[in-house]
Amino acid sequence: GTKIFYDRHFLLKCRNSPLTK
Amino acid sequence: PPRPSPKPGPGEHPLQFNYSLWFSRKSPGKHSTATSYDQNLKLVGTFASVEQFWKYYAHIVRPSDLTGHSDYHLFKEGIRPMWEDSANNKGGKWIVRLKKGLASRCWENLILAMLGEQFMVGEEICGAVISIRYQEDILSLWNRTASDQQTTSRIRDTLKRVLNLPPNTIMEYKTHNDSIKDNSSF
Repeated sequence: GTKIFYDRHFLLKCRNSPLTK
Repeated sequence: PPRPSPKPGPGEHPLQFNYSLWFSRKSPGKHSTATSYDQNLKLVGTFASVEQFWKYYAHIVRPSDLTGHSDYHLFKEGIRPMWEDSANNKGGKWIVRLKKGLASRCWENLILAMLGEQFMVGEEICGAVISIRYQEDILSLWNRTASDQQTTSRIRDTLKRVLNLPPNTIMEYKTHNDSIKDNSSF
């Protein structure tokens, strides 16, 4: 299947997204 | 009964695999047998997206702030963090011993690399453990096939890079079979 890669920078950015609040 | 697998919510970023976070704490004075280890394992939760991961992460105590003989285990959903699990029984782990004070940062670096599929070894990664002990803390990364030297070397190289530790940091590889034989838990 499709591999879903995320780098550290992107993951940290998601941490501050409104979805995680 | 097993809980249904979580799914990414609307607008969330899916992970390649679902993961479960476990916590364990050794009861003082008890012998460490496979049964007592199993009984001490508590499932914190399972997540399917980056956002669900951060929600759990925000609510747990950071590894460096844990006291006593405690472990966090982050494993692919369906793999129990035990040597005997069918996903692990032919596997092994890379072990990195950390000076006190480094556990939280190193654990975060490791799990972000694992969740983001930075190891590039297909299905080989099973999970990661941070073990909080008195003198030092121990990070380990478990993979399925201990006999696959190419993969284990690749994992070591990525692990070194993501942890960004001094070049003289010692890393050991141990097969779970050897751990079962010498009954060595930390």
